[in-house]
Amino acid sequence: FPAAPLKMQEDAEQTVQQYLEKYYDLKSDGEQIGRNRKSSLMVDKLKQMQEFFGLKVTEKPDAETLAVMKQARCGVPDMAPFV
Amino acid sequence: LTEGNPRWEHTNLTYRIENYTPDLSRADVDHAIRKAFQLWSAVTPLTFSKVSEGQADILISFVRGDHGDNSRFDGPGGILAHAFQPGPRIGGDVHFDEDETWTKDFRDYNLYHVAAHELGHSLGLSHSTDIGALMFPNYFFSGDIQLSQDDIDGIQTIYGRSENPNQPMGPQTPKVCDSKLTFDAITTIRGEVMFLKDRFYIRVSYYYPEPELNFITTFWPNLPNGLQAAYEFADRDEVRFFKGNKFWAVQGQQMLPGYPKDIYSSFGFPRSVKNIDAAVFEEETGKTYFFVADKIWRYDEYQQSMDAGYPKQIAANFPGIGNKVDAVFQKDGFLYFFRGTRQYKFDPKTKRILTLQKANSWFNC
Repeated sequence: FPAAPLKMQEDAEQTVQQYLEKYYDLKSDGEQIGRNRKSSLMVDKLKQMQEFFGLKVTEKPDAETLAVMKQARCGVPDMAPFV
Repeated sequence: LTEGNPRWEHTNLTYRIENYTPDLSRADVDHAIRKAFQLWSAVTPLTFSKVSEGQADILISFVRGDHGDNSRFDGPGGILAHAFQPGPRIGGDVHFDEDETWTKDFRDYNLYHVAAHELGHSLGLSHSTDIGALMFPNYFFSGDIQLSQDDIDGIQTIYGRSENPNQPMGPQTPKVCDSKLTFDAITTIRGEVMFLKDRFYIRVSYYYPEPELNFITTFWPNLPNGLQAAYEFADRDEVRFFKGNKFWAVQGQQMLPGYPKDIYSSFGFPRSVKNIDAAVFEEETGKTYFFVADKIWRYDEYQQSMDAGYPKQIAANFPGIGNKVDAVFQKDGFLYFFRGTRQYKFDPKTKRILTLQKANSWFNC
């Protein structure tokens, strides 16, 4: 397959980041230490999301995962209290 | 269940609709919300009364964008609605995104369906991982709105059962590795095998060995649930689905126009045949076998007529597979017959059964 254009990759990253922040309590503030820490948290959350939806757990934002993230849904997080 | 197990301590809850969407009449909104509450009251001791003004446990509103709570709406699509867990003040309240178009039919987004889901949160349920549950977080409209057994188990864990002597049961989502799994129908489609069960398909293909389970309506929104037979007529790239005395035809994801048709005028069945248990097109002969109770009918796809001499007993053409078939498909020259939890691999050339396996052997369990 041809490599996805860079813009698409950036869009996908943004989609994943926003989705995990909204529904999987991924913190976007300054609590993480450095890029690696943030990445590993994101991978953990992505894994949780893939497990929850019964997707293949690739720990990567593959096409199937992105498709589920783009579906319309309820705004209540799947994995965090909503008080 | 929601973290901390929040619940209402009283069972006679009140609700108030604070404002109405312009997408529907007030009567339609009232009706959708009332029906959504009824789904939950039918399986619990909870009762819900509508009040027109003043205090209410559950306030329902249509709002857009930033609307003064901790979760702003995001315009059309994306987040459709949210609700708060049981509690005072904002607790239990339901907010619908007014930037969505709300409907009372299959078009996006059906208010009754979304309201029923959100009220689950208002009563203390969290999201379910069961794709067939109303509490699954993503919007799928499969035509019928009902609580699954997973939803019922959840809400009854919080509030107990209803006092109704007839306890309602909900549909269960098939589990692909359940050794008791049976099928309504199975067909090939463009090189893949699709297993049909209630509202769901399970799909396996050469490229994606992991089975995929989803609603049949995801592909074909106009097909009914509980299909009874299906087969692929590959020469015309057509798959035909049967339920009762009606059938539908599709090409890929496209539903063909003019369907459903009846099986009497299209295939020549007598009126005594009320439904078809299973069907399969045999490529080598150009014939389709229809299984009806303990008999088979043979239809010539090119002559478009039933073959003379039929119906026959199933055993006349397929010895050893018994006198009733749930589902059948052909792959790589072999026929695979399904009856209950059993599966027979049958060689049509030698007319012998080659192997006997569990029905769900295709799912890499």
